[in-house]
Amino acid sequence: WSAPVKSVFVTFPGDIVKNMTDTELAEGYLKKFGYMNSPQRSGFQSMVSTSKALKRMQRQMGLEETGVMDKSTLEAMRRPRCGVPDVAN
Amino acid sequence: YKTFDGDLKWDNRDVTYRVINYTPDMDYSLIDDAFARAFKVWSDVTPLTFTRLFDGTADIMVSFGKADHGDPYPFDGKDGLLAHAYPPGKGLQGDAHFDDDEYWTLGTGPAVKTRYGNAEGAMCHFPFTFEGKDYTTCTTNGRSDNLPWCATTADYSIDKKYGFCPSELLYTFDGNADGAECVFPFVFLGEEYDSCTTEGRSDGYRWCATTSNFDNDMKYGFCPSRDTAVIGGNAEGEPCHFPFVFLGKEYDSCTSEGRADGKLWCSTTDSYDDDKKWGLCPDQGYSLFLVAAHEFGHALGLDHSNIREALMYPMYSYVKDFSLHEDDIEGIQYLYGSKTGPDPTPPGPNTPTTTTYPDTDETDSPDGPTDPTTTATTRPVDPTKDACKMTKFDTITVIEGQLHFFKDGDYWKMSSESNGGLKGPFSISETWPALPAVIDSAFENTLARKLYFFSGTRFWVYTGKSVLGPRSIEKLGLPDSVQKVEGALQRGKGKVLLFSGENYWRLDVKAQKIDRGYPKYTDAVFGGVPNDAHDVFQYKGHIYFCRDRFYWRMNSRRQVDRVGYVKYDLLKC
Repeated sequence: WSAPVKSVFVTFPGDIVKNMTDTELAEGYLKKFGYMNSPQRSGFQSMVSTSKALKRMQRQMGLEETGVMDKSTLEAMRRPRCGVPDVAN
Repeated sequence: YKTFDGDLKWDNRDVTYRVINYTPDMDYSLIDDAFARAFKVWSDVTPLTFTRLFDGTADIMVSFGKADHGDPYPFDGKDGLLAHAYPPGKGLQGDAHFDDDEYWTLGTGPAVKTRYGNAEGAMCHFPFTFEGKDYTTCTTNGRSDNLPWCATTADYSIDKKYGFCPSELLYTFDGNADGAECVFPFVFLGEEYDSCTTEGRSDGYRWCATTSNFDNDMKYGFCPSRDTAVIGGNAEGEPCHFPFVFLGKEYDSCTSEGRADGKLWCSTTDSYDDDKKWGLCPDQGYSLFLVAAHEFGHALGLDHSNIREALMYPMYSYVKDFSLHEDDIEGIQYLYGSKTGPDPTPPGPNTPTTTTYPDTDETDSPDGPTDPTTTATTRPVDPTKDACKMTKFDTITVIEGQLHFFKDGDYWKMSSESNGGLKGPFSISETWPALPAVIDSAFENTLARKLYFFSGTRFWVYTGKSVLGPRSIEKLGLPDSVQKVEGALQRGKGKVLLFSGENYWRLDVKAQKIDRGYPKYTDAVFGGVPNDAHDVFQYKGHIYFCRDRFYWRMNSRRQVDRVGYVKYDLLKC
């Protein structure tokens, strides 16, 4: 009886659907708040710029600068916040 | 700290702001107060002053909006983006926008300010006990009129203190119906509505007609949100319906079942399975004061800080006892310098009285008028009797065209000439010997050349040097429940309005009696002014309602056209 109840997820009418993938969440966040301005380049170059942008975001938020989408960084991205970009473009 | 490129800032020190619209989540007086306190965070540490405008264009225009609200940066529904603001400048620059899909509170759950009842506008006390049951929200239990109410102390049965909660059955806000309550059912575009609706609007705000037919009368107002109202979803503003059925199972409280984000929701009908009507349940909400203080930092020129404890850190976190962080202070003082005026806290008894005072005049000179014989009616100025240092007067009235300020046995006169100065203090007992030291209100019957003075439940009538009284105010026809007449407003044709508490009476001066049809509620006729003003008078064609250091000025069309400081605008300190 201790197994977790398997929840059924429902799409509620009128709900602004937000359950994105972590990558979508991170990319949207980095773009929206100015950490990543340049249009995405495909392949290795894109990974480098994302990592650099993640480090800038982690520095701004006082997080460990890992350059990857670790748990605390994703949690920070889900926190309520001000809409003014962190990096002026 | 960081500033915006080019150190954008306001060149003027007296920054103006205007509140364009309101969220239905809180009483407008709580919203006004939150914004005023948020500005005070910055004026406390800089030479900046913030004056509120009620019309026209202000430096900082403050507004609530949802999703796409007209600028290039749409909001995103509940949570996520809470608000944003623009750096100083013209037009959109300097403005602050708040996401009205958020649940705005003071940060600790529903902030419910009551109206009417006997709690004088106090906040609801949750939980409260009523007939042995605990309530964490407003309730209509115990009433037959379906008006939600709450206790303003922990136990209604003991204290009997209560007030009514926001409800469209009690009032609306904005719109064009002067706050009148909704009329149900009402007809709109030929259809009948028996509750608030967002039909006809693209901004999602709930409204209702304040007559039975909007198509004919075009009278409407926005519905305040009840504390039990759901947020977002597709039934915003409606209360949860308990129990409700979801996926065949019955729920009698909010649940996160069915959601991947763990947010609590409820159905607003008895069956979500059938009706698919839902919304998110009220939570702690976001402190409008904290978010506003942050956004106003942007509007003054500060960018985001990377110090987690700083106000300008981009993420929201609730702080109970807020104080500005060093980093924020350094940033704002880098732009505007530090505060040069006196310490805002009044000098204590052991503070030397020679504190520098920003706007000195002859009454401040250390040796003052020393020779009483040369100023027969004024005595050497006792610093504690400097009118400019008073935060509140017993009464202010106009006698022979001059403003008179009464306080604790003394009074000052402000000549009506433009360059006339403040004269006094004079002694009340020397001029009107029969009067007590504290005068609650006074008015001049110019036709009969009589002066009426009120103190407590007594009044005096002076004709020149002769006096009639004290007599009880019951002789004028005021009820014995009136303990104090706080204001007197000449209305011409021998009529004077006498204010006390939330009510006013109309006195027929010649007949010395109160006209039929009174009392009336002050805020029903004089909307937009505090209903606990401690002074009301007429001066140069405007009506002034005073509370503490502030006055609300009303023009002849009964519109509040100015709010300011008694000290600067009336006393000219």
